[in-house]
Amino acid sequence: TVGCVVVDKEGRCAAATSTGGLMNKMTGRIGDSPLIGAGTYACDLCGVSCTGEGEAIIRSTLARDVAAVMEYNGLNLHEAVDFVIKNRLDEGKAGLIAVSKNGEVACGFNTTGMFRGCATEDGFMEVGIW
Amino acid sequence: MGPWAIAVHGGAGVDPNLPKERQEEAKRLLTRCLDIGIVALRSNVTAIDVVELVVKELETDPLFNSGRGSALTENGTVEMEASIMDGPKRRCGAVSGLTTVKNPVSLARLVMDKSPHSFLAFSGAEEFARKQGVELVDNEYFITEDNVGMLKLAKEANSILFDYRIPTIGTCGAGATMDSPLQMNGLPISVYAPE
Repeated sequence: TVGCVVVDKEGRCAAATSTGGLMNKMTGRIGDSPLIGAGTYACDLCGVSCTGEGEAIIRSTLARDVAAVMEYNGLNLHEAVDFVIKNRLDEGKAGLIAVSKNGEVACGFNTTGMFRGCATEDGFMEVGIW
Repeated sequence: MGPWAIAVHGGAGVDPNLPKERQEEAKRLLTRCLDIGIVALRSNVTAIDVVELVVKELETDPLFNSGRGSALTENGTVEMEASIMDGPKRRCGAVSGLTTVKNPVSLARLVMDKSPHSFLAFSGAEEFARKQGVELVDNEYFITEDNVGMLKLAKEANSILFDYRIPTIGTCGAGATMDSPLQMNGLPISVYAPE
């Protein structure tokens, strides 16, 4: 699975996710990536793209939950990402990347690693795996 | 308004024993995709266009599990899915079960912009792709030697393959200890790997 989340200079957030799914999967299986609110979500507060065990991400509507705890609990982006990774996945293994309308960027995962990269306008740039 | 920001990912559930050169290869691709996004953002390209641009690049490179280089189904074919969402008006588009569309994320964008729906799948999505004139290729284009080998391993182990290795029950992380009765493909759900 691959994904990208962006907030532009006008504060507009967007998210996109694309995948081949699971190796040796049954034909006809649909995972979390195309399900809006599960693998992908964007609103005026943030943009989120998820990857990992699709079935766990679907059950937890992981991407929408990041926006929901920001909207209803007033958490900031990093707090929201930490909260959903720690409290919404049950036994599932997953990761996500997110941006906020304020130009923040965050990622969280409970797997051994996640291929990820991020950059902000002030020059910060990071590419990581573990 | 405010500063721009961008993040990309190439999947979670990485094999702890991933060879160093594979790690460097992944980092180079992620850096290249960030650079594409940064140049676009500096040129005032909108967020929705940047996410589509970057994911297309990730789909085209065979390194990660999407587009060319996608994981294979039990039949050794590729079935791809993608979605895209624009924050300001929460517009969205999604596709599933694609077998010939070169860049699934661009078809998802067309579902958002050019159809009255949010989600098209399988033959309906392929029909929409033909009508929209997006680039179509044979299913073989998406299949790589690496993944043919990994599917073989997965079948021998009668399991769902992690991106980089066959899970032995002990290595399925927290899920491994879970004796969940839930089965999928005739296997305990816990052997399902992060994608």
